[in-house]
Amino acid sequence: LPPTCDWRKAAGIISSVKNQENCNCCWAMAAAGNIEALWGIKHHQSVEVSVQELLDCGRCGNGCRGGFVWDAFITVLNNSGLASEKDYPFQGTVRTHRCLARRHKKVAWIQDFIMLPDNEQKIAWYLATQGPITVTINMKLLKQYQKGVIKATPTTCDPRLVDHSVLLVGFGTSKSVERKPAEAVSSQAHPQHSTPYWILKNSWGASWGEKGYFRLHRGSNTCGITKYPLTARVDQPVKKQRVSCP
Amino acid sequence: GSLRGQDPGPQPLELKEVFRLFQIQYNRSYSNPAEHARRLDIFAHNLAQAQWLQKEDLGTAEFGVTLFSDLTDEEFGQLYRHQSAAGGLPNVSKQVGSEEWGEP
Repeated sequence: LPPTCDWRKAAGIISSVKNQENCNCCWAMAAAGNIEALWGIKHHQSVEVSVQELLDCGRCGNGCRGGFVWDAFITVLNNSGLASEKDYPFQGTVRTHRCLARRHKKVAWIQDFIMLPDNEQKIAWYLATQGPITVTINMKLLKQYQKGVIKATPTTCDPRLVDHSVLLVGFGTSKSVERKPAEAVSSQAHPQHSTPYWILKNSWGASWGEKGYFRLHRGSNTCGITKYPLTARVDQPVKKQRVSCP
Repeated sequence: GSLRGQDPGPQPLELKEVFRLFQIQYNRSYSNPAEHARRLDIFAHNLAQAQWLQKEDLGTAEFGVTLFSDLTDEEFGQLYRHQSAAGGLPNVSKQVGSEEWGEP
Protein backbone atom coordinates (compact mmCIF):
# COMPACT_ATOMS: atom_id res chain seq x y z
CA LEU A 1 0.00 0.00 0.00
CA PRO A 2 1.49 3.40 -0.92
CA PRO A 3 1.70 5.99 1.92
CA THR A 4 -0.48 8.43 -0.01
CA CYS A 5 -2.94 8.27 -2.86
CA ASP A 6 -4.83 11.16 -4.42
CA TRP A 7 -6.68 10.56 -7.67
CA ARG A 8 -7.20 14.33 -8.04
CA LYS A 9 -3.55 14.52 -9.06
CA ALA A 10 -4.16 12.36 -12.13
CA ALA A 11 -5.43 14.42 -15.05
CA GLY A 12 -8.94 13.76 -16.32
CA ILE A 13 -9.97 11.29 -13.62
CA ILE A 14 -11.92 13.37 -11.09
CA SER A 15 -14.50 15.77 -12.49
CA SER A 16 -15.35 19.16 -10.97
CA VAL A 17 -17.18 19.33 -7.64
CA LYS A 18 -20.94 19.24 -8.20
CA ASN A 19 -23.76 20.90 -6.26
CA GLN A 20 -26.84 18.79 -5.67
CA GLU A 21 -28.75 21.92 -4.53
CA ASN A 22 -32.27 21.06 -3.38
CA CYS A 23 -32.19 17.52 -4.69
CA ASN A 24 -31.25 14.62 -2.39
CA CYS A 25 -29.20 12.94 -5.08
CA CYS A 26 -25.85 12.42 -3.35
CA TRP A 27 -26.23 8.72 -4.19
CA ALA A 28 -26.44 9.47 -7.93
CA MET A 29 -23.58 11.98 -7.85
CA ALA A 30 -21.33 9.58 -5.95
CA ALA A 31 -22.11 6.76 -8.40
CA ALA A 32 -21.53 9.04 -11.40
CA GLY A 33 -18.19 10.17 -9.96
CA ASN A 34 -17.17 6.55 -9.44
CA ILE A 35 -17.99 5.59 -13.04
CA GLU A 36 -16.27 8.69 -14.46
CA ALA A 37 -13.10 7.98 -12.50
CA LEU A 38 -12.93 4.28 -13.38
CA TRP A 39 -13.67 5.03 -17.04
CA GLY A 40 -10.85 7.57 -17.10
CA ILE A 41 -8.41 5.16 -15.46
CA LYS A 42 -9.32 2.18 -17.63
CA HIS A 43 -9.83 3.88 -20.99
CA HIS A 44 -7.64 7.00 -20.59
CA GLN A 45 -10.65 9.01 -21.65
CA SER A 46 -12.17 11.79 -19.57
CA VAL A 47 -15.98 11.64 -19.37
CA GLU A 48 -18.72 13.36 -17.40
CA VAL A 49 -21.81 11.18 -17.17
CA SER A 50 -25.42 12.24 -16.69
CA VAL A 51 -26.66 12.36 -13.11
CA GLN A 52 -30.05 13.45 -14.43
CA GLU A 53 -30.37 10.18 -16.32
CA LEU A 54 -29.86 8.28 -13.07
CA LEU A 55 -32.64 10.35 -11.50
CA ASP A 56 -35.15 10.23 -14.37
CA CYS A 57 -34.60 6.57 -15.22
CA GLY A 58 -34.24 5.02 -11.77
CA ARG A 59 -36.64 2.20 -10.95
CA CYS A 60 -37.44 3.70 -7.54
CA GLY A 61 -39.18 6.86 -8.72
CA ASN A 62 -38.28 10.24 -7.32
CA GLY A 63 -34.50 10.21 -7.04
CA CYS A 64 -34.47 13.74 -5.58
CA ARG A 65 -36.07 12.30 -2.46
CA GLY A 66 -33.11 10.05 -1.81
CA GLY A 67 -31.79 6.79 -3.13
CA PHE A 68 -29.06 4.21 -2.95
CA VAL A 69 -25.79 3.92 -4.83
CA TRP A 70 -26.58 0.33 -5.80
CA ASP A 71 -29.80 1.50 -7.48
CA ALA A 72 -27.76 3.94 -9.56
CA PHE A 73 -25.54 1.09 -10.75
CA ILE A 74 -28.61 -1.05 -11.54
CA THR A 75 -29.99 1.83 -13.64
CA VAL A 76 -26.69 2.00 -15.55
CA LEU A 77 -26.82 -1.75 -16.18
CA ASN A 78 -30.48 -1.65 -17.26
CA ASN A 79 -29.85 1.26 -19.65
CA SER A 80 -26.61 -0.24 -21.00
CA GLY A 81 -24.65 2.82 -19.98
CA LEU A 82 -25.04 6.53 -19.37
CA ALA A 83 -25.30 9.59 -21.58
CA SER A 84 -22.95 12.51 -21.12
CA GLU A 85 -23.67 15.31 -18.66
CA LYS A 86 -23.53 17.70 -21.60
CA ASP A 87 -26.24 15.86 -23.57
CA TYR A 88 -28.47 15.11 -20.58
CA PRO A 89 -27.69 17.89 -18.06
CA PHE A 90 -28.51 18.06 -14.37
CA GLN A 91 -31.74 19.94 -13.63
CA GLY A 92 -32.02 19.47 -9.86
CA THR A 93 -35.53 18.08 -10.20
CA VAL A 94 -36.79 14.68 -11.26
CA ARG A 95 -38.98 14.09 -14.28
CA THR A 96 -40.36 10.70 -13.25
CA HIS A 97 -41.58 8.67 -16.22
CA ARG A 98 -39.65 11.08 -18.46
CA CYS A 99 -36.57 8.95 -18.91
CA LEU A 100 -34.71 10.23 -21.96
CA ALA A 101 -31.99 7.57 -21.92
CA ARG A 102 -32.75 6.28 -25.42
CA ARG A 103 -32.37 9.69 -27.02
CA HIS A 104 -28.71 10.05 -26.20
CA LYS A 105 -25.51 8.28 -27.07
CA LYS A 106 -23.89 6.35 -24.23
CA VAL A 107 -20.47 7.62 -23.23
CA ALA A 108 -19.68 5.15 -20.43
CA TRP A 109 -20.98 1.82 -19.19
CA ILE A 110 -20.21 -0.74 -16.50
CA GLN A 111 -19.86 -4.51 -16.32
CA ASP A 112 -21.12 -4.91 -12.77
CA PHE A 113 -20.70 -3.49 -9.29
CA ILE A 114 -19.43 -4.85 -6.00
CA MET A 115 -19.34 -4.13 -2.30
CA LEU A 116 -15.90 -4.16 -0.70
CA PRO A 117 -15.09 -5.65 2.71
CA ASP A 118 -15.62 -3.38 5.72
CA ASN A 119 -11.89 -3.16 6.30
CA GLU A 120 -10.11 0.17 5.88
CA GLN A 121 -6.83 -1.45 4.86
CA LYS A 122 -8.55 -3.38 2.08
CA ILE A 123 -10.50 -0.31 1.01
CA ALA A 124 -7.22 1.65 0.78
CA TRP A 125 -5.66 -1.12 -1.26
CA TYR A 126 -8.60 -1.18 -3.68
CA LEU A 127 -8.58 2.62 -3.94
CA ALA A 128 -4.86 2.69 -4.68
CA THR A 129 -4.89 -0.15 -7.21
CA GLN A 130 -8.27 0.19 -8.92
CA GLY A 131 -9.59 3.72 -8.43
CA PRO A 132 -12.09 5.84 -6.46
CA ILE A 133 -15.04 4.14 -4.79
CA THR A 134 -18.31 5.32 -3.23
CA VAL A 135 -18.91 5.24 0.50
CA THR A 136 -21.90 6.14 2.62
CA ILE A 137 -21.32 7.95 5.90
CA ASN A 138 -23.12 9.65 8.76
CA MET A 139 -23.19 13.29 7.61
CA LYS A 140 -23.97 14.76 11.03
CA LEU A 141 -20.62 16.52 11.45
CA LEU A 142 -20.46 17.89 7.91
CA LYS A 143 -23.03 20.61 8.60
CA GLN A 144 -20.51 22.58 10.69
CA TYR A 145 -17.32 21.35 8.98
CA GLN A 146 -14.87 23.90 7.60
CA LYS A 147 -11.54 22.08 7.15
CA GLY A 148 -9.12 19.55 8.60
CA VAL A 149 -9.39 15.88 9.50
CA ILE A 150 -12.52 14.80 11.36
CA LYS A 151 -11.84 12.12 13.94
CA ALA A 152 -15.08 11.22 15.65
CA THR A 153 -16.16 8.69 18.21
CA PRO A 154 -19.30 6.52 17.92
CA THR A 155 -20.87 8.97 20.38
CA THR A 156 -20.23 12.08 18.30
CA CYS A 157 -20.91 10.37 14.96
CA ASP A 158 -22.78 7.05 15.06
CA PRO A 159 -21.18 4.74 12.45
CA ARG A 160 -24.40 2.70 12.16
CA LEU A 161 -26.55 5.64 11.03
CA VAL A 162 -25.13 6.36 7.60
CA ASP A 163 -27.15 8.73 5.42
CA HIS A 164 -24.92 10.45 2.85
CA SER A 165 -23.03 8.98 -0.11
CA VAL A 166 -19.79 10.53 -1.38
CA LEU A 167 -16.79 9.59 -3.50
CA LEU A 168 -13.61 8.38 -1.83
CA VAL A 169 -10.71 9.74 -3.91
CA GLY A 170 -7.61 9.25 -1.80
CA PHE A 171 -5.82 8.87 1.49
CA GLY A 172 -2.76 10.19 3.26
CA THR A 173 -1.23 11.06 6.60
CA SER A 174 -0.85 14.52 8.08
CA LYS A 175 1.47 15.74 10.79
CA SER A 176 -0.66 17.47 13.36
CA VAL A 177 -0.21 19.12 16.71
CA GLU A 178 -1.90 17.12 19.41
CA ARG A 179 -4.88 19.00 20.75
CA LYS A 180 -5.21 19.12 24.50
CA PRO A 181 -8.28 19.85 26.59
CA ALA A 182 -8.54 23.57 27.27
CA GLU A 183 -7.62 23.24 30.92
CA ALA A 184 -4.46 21.31 30.13
CA VAL A 185 -3.11 23.76 27.58
CA SER A 186 0.29 25.03 28.58
CA SER A 187 2.92 27.17 26.95
CA GLN A 188 5.04 24.09 26.23
CA ALA A 189 5.35 22.84 22.68
CA HIS A 190 2.68 20.27 21.86
CA PRO A 191 3.85 16.85 20.70
CA GLN A 192 3.32 16.07 17.05
CA HIS A 193 1.68 12.89 15.85
CA SER A 194 0.54 11.65 12.50
CA THR A 195 -3.10 11.50 11.51
CA PRO A 196 -4.03 9.08 8.75
CA TYR A 197 -6.98 10.34 6.73
CA TRP A 198 -9.30 9.68 3.82
CA ILE A 199 -9.99 12.32 1.14
CA LEU A 200 -13.63 12.48 0.08
CA LYS A 201 -15.40 14.42 -2.63
CA ASN A 202 -18.74 15.88 -1.55
CA SER A 203 -21.54 17.20 -3.78
CA TRP A 204 -22.39 20.44 -1.98
CA GLY A 205 -20.45 22.78 -4.26
CA ALA A 206 -16.85 23.95 -4.21
CA SER A 207 -17.50 26.68 -1.63
CA TRP A 208 -18.16 24.07 1.08
CA GLY A 209 -15.35 22.41 3.10
CA GLU A 210 -11.91 22.12 1.52
CA LYS A 211 -12.90 23.30 -1.99
CA GLY A 212 -15.76 20.82 -1.98
CA TYR A 213 -13.76 18.00 -0.38
CA PHE A 214 -13.36 16.89 3.22
CA ARG A 215 -11.16 14.54 5.20
CA LEU A 216 -12.07 11.83 7.68
CA HIS A 217 -9.76 9.95 10.02
CA ARG A 218 -8.59 6.64 8.54
CA GLY A 219 -8.48 3.54 10.70
CA SER A 220 -11.30 4.18 13.16
CA ASN A 221 -14.39 3.71 10.98
CA THR A 222 -15.14 7.39 11.52
CA CYS A 223 -18.82 8.15 10.75
CA GLY A 224 -19.34 4.62 9.39
CA ILE A 225 -17.13 4.94 6.31
CA THR A 226 -16.72 1.16 6.08
CA LYS A 227 -20.45 0.34 6.12
CA TYR A 228 -21.23 0.48 2.39
CA PRO A 229 -18.07 0.75 0.26
CA LEU A 230 -19.40 0.22 -3.27
CA THR A 231 -17.83 0.47 -6.67
CA ALA A 232 -18.76 -0.19 -10.25
CA ARG A 233 -16.48 -2.27 -12.47
CA VAL A 234 -15.85 -1.00 -15.93
CA ASP A 235 -13.89 -4.03 -17.11
CA GLN A 236 -14.36 -7.76 -16.97
CA PRO A 237 -12.99 -9.29 -13.78
CA VAL A 238 -9.82 -11.25 -14.29
CA LYS A 239 -10.61 -14.88 -14.86
CA LYS A 240 -9.58 -17.10 -12.03
CA GLN A 241 -8.45 -20.67 -12.32
CA ARG A 242 -11.37 -22.99 -12.45
CA VAL A 243 -11.91 -25.51 -9.76
CA SER A 244 -13.97 -28.63 -10.07
CA CYS A 245 -16.37 -29.85 -7.50
CA PRO A 246 -15.76 -33.49 -6.67
CA GLY B 1 -12.28 50.68 34.64
CA SER B 2 -8.59 49.89 34.92
CA LEU B 3 -8.50 49.20 31.19
CA ARG B 4 -9.99 52.57 30.29
CA GLY B 5 -7.77 54.47 27.93
CA GLN B 6 -5.89 51.36 26.84
CA ASP B 7 -6.25 49.74 23.44
CA PRO B 8 -8.55 46.80 24.08
CA GLY B 9 -7.19 44.98 21.01
CA PRO B 10 -9.32 42.81 18.79
CA GLN B 11 -12.62 41.90 20.39
CA PRO B 12 -14.83 38.92 19.55
CA LEU B 13 -17.57 39.90 17.15
CA GLU B 14 -21.03 40.07 18.58
CA LEU B 15 -23.40 37.35 17.51
CA LYS B 16 -25.56 39.73 15.49
CA GLU B 17 -22.52 41.02 13.65
CA VAL B 18 -21.35 37.47 12.88
CA PHE B 19 -24.85 36.67 11.63
CA ARG B 20 -24.86 39.80 9.45
CA LEU B 21 -21.54 38.76 7.90
CA PHE B 22 -22.96 35.26 7.36
CA GLN B 23 -25.95 36.76 5.54
CA ILE B 24 -23.67 38.78 3.29
CA GLN B 25 -21.31 35.88 2.58
CA TYR B 26 -24.08 33.44 1.68
CA ASN B 27 -26.56 35.96 0.28
CA ARG B 28 -29.28 35.18 2.83
CA SER B 29 -32.35 37.33 3.38
CA TYR B 30 -35.49 36.56 5.35
CA SER B 31 -39.09 37.42 4.61
CA ASN B 32 -39.90 39.27 7.86
CA PRO B 33 -38.37 40.28 11.21
CA ALA B 34 -39.85 37.26 12.96
CA GLU B 35 -38.18 34.90 10.50
CA HIS B 36 -34.94 36.85 10.85
CA ALA B 37 -35.11 36.45 14.65
CA ARG B 38 -35.83 32.73 14.29
CA ARG B 39 -32.87 32.23 11.97
CA LEU B 40 -30.63 34.18 14.35
CA ASP B 41 -31.66 31.79 17.14
CA ILE B 42 -30.88 28.78 14.96
CA PHE B 43 -27.57 30.36 13.97
CA ALA B 44 -26.64 30.84 17.63
CA HIS B 45 -27.55 27.24 18.38
CA ASN B 46 -25.43 26.01 15.47
CA LEU B 47 -22.44 28.09 16.58
CA ALA B 48 -22.70 26.60 20.06
CA GLN B 49 -22.92 23.13 18.53
CA ALA B 50 -19.84 23.87 16.38
CA GLN B 51 -17.92 24.87 19.52
CA TRP B 52 -18.93 21.60 21.15
CA LEU B 53 -17.86 19.60 18.09
CA GLN B 54 -14.55 21.47 18.08
CA LYS B 55 -13.99 20.40 21.67
CA GLU B 56 -14.99 16.79 21.05
CA ASP B 57 -13.10 16.24 17.79
CA LEU B 58 -10.00 14.07 18.15
CA GLY B 59 -8.49 15.09 14.82
CA THR B 60 -7.58 18.41 13.30
CA ALA B 61 -10.99 19.44 12.01
CA GLU B 62 -12.29 22.97 12.36
CA PHE B 63 -15.98 23.54 12.82
CA GLY B 64 -17.83 26.84 12.60
CA VAL B 65 -19.94 28.98 10.30
CA THR B 66 -20.88 27.27 7.03
CA LEU B 67 -23.55 27.84 4.41
CA PHE B 68 -25.84 25.64 6.53
CA SER B 69 -25.53 27.67 9.73
CA ASP B 70 -29.07 29.09 9.57
CA LEU B 71 -30.70 25.67 9.14
CA THR B 72 -32.02 23.40 11.87
CA ASP B 73 -30.70 19.83 11.95
CA GLU B 74 -34.07 18.71 10.63
CA GLU B 75 -33.97 21.10 7.67
CA PHE B 76 -30.41 20.12 6.90
CA GLY B 77 -31.40 16.44 7.00
CA GLN B 78 -34.33 17.03 4.66
CA LEU B 79 -32.07 18.85 2.23
CA TYR B 80 -29.21 16.43 2.09
CA ARG B 81 -30.00 13.06 3.65
CA HIS B 82 -29.87 10.49 0.88
CA GLN B 83 -32.92 8.64 2.08
CA SER B 84 -35.84 10.70 3.30
CA ALA B 85 -37.88 7.69 4.35
CA ALA B 86 -37.68 6.80 8.02
CA GLY B 87 -35.24 4.07 8.87
CA GLY B 88 -32.57 4.96 6.33
CA LEU B 89 -30.60 2.17 4.82
CA PRO B 90 -31.66 -1.43 5.29
CA ASN B 91 -29.77 -3.22 8.01
CA VAL B 92 -27.61 -5.38 5.77
CA SER B 93 -25.56 -7.72 7.88
CA LYS B 94 -22.13 -9.10 7.16
CA GLN B 95 -23.27 -12.52 8.31
CA VAL B 96 -24.34 -13.43 4.80
CA GLY B 97 -21.05 -12.64 3.11
CA SER B 98 -18.17 -12.36 5.57
CA GLU B 99 -14.77 -12.05 3.85
CA GLU B 100 -16.10 -13.18 0.49
CA TRP B 101 -17.75 -9.81 -0.09
CA GLY B 102 -16.25 -8.07 -3.02
CA GLU B 103 -15.72 -11.24 -5.00
CA PRO B 104 -17.64 -11.54 -8.27
